[in-house]
Amino acid sequence: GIDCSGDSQMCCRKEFFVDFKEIGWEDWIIQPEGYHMNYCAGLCPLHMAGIPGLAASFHTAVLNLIKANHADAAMDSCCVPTQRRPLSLLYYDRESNIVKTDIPDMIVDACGCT
Amino acid sequence: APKGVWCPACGLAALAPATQRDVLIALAKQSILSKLHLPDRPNITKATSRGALLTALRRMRAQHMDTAVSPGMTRDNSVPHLRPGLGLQEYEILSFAESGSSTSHSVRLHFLFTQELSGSTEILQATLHLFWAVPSPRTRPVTVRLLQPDTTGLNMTVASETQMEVQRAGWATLDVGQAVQNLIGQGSQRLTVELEVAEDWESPFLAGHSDSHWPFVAAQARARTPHRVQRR
Repeated sequence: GIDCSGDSQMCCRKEFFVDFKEIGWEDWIIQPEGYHMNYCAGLCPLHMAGIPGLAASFHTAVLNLIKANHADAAMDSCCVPTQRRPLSLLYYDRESNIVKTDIPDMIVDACGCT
Repeated sequence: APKGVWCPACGLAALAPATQRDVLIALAKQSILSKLHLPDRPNITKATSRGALLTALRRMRAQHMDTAVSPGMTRDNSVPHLRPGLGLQEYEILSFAESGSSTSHSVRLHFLFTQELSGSTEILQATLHLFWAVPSPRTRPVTVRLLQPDTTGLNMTVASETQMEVQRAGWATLDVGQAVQNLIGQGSQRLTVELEVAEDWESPFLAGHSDSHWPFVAAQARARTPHRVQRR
């Protein structure tokens, strides 16, 4: 997948970091210092459908030409996460116990078109 | 947003950057709290001392090293491999003791478990860590009772009783996994541990446990989280 930069309109990953100190959560979340709440945004015209990012192999390029020439089914697809990883947290719970847990699929590492 | 700027994905007018930031932060908060099954961010009434936390984390790491699956040992394949997205979320919990009633030869300790561990939680293991402060090297029999509230919640019943021999100062551990599982199964959150020595023995518990010797329970739990099955 690719990271959004400049004014790219195509499907890409936008980075967004939530600093726990900035939102006043640093007293109950011991580690980490923030959460990379990246997300996917951008266009997925038909000829982009089904590729993980813009790193197209030759096969994919051909596939794209075929798709682009049959634009009658003008159906865009969706820009979605294609790689995600857990968010590991060490925090105080409501009884002031210390809890460590890994929340699955919380951080988006790559985006692509469905 | 400036006139004519629109969101590339949905075609609606793009949000002004400041508004977009607020929306994303609110979304991040809601997402983390919901995944931790917390209605709101916890208000910390008593932060754990650094000394107690570091000691507990060191002891947990040492315990993991002891029980780590070494190459020669078979991995327990009956436990479903925890891949993200399988709908199983594991927790490691450190619950530090709250002092309860005490006499010259007995003391009660309370451990509160998180309300988030509901009935669908499985306690994989729970170990009580106690530090014995023994003035003189003699063997002392100590009775350790695990108490839990009875069905009325008014009286305490003895869930289990163990005799421990204290020879010298240092840490001792006791498996309390079944007791904690029973507690959570009954919807209770408080485990009471009573430590008692015979009348004529001096108590091997530090009257004012120093920070880094504070008793704690280290538990590993697994909660079945309702998870969307994505059909591809």
